[in-house]
Amino acid sequence: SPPKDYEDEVTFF
Amino acid sequence: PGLLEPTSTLVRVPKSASTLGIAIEGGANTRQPLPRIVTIQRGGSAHNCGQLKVGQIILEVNGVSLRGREHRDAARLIAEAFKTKERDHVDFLVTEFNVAL
Repeated sequence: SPPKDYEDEVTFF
Repeated sequence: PGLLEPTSTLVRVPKSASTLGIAIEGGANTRQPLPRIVTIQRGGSAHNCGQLKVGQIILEVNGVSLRGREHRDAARLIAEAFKTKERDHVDFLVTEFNVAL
């Protein structure tokens, strides 16, 4: 898969 | 505080559930230089606490500044703060204002 757009990175905890 | 000075709030989230139950976006070197809360999941510790809100910017976690930390670094800090057995809560310093502090 293409590299993820860093700006759109979301992390769930 | 002055009119242009953002107000920050310290929120203590007791570890009342097995998850923290939030999602964050942003971090240093992005459009959102400090992590912003984008989701609060029902049933998680944050939701149970009732004081964190979607849209708030996280300035500090357990007194540690998130300024200058990239997304992964900030996320790791939050995850470790929730995981550690040294505290039964996580302290978040948050602000409602989306400013580059």
